[in-house]
Amino acid sequence: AEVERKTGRLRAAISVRYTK
Amino acid sequence: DLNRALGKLSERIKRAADAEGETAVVLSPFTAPQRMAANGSPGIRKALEAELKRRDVLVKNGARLEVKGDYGEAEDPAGKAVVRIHGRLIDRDSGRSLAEHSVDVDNLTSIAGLVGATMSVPIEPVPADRERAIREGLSRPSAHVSSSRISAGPKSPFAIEILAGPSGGAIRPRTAEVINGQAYLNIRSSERYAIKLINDAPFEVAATLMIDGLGLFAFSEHPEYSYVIIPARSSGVITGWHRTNDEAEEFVVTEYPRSAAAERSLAPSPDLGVITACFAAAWPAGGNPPLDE
Repeated sequence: AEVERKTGRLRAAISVRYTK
Repeated sequence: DLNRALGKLSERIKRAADAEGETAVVLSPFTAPQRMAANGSPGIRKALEAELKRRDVLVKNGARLEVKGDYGEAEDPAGKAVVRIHGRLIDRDSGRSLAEHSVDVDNLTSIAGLVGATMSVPIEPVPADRERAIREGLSRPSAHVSSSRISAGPKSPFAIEILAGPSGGAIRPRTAEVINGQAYLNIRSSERYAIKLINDAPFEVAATLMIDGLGLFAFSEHPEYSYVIIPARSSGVITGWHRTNDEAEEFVVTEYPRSAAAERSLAPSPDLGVITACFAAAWPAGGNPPLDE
């Protein structure tokens, strides 16, 4: 079942770059 | 937010194309400054194509008019961090520029996905302090790597891990390294990968996942979805692009979803991919948010 949610402000952004 | 900004750019392109008696354009990649090592062009391009289509401008490879542009970090007049996307409409026959227009993207999650940000953002009660932390975080990325676990700092409760392996074979955590404050790892072209989202905080989080600026739900039957929920002190593994609630299309390095026929023209960069996860607290509507929200 779907539960409606509220979300807060961004706390962290994490990026990873991958080379091929 | 990205669609709203690119909607404005599309309107400008539509007016200029109308004046030329043209109904189609060809889209070239949007470039980022070299120092950013970013790859948001596929996300920009997909959103721009959708907005152009809504305005009856077709994206067609042989078109006489070409849209190209660049993007990068900037500040809006109020000093807020934004990503500024600058687009130009060029007449390919004459090389003449017919129109140009800049638009700002100011949603922090969108910004992080476009530039490939790695930062912790304190939940400051004072907006100016939070803005300062964001500008600092964008200009000085703070990736922390412990073997295969990648976070925005040694004390941050949020992390990601990339699991990779041969197509059809087992996937294992892949070791990353930090270069200039950003995390890097290698995935071979023949490999598939999955993304482990780790939440060690005592509250559930909404995690937003972007690959090359494209959201996890970019090819989904539910484009209205935007995040996945990770319960408190747990983790979840995302194995592919969301298609339906029962089906995902596995992440491979060399292409975006094969089954998304309409996206044929959208191709990954041959050398660099960027995965970005953003974390925010989440709580059931009607329930209680964490105290610091």
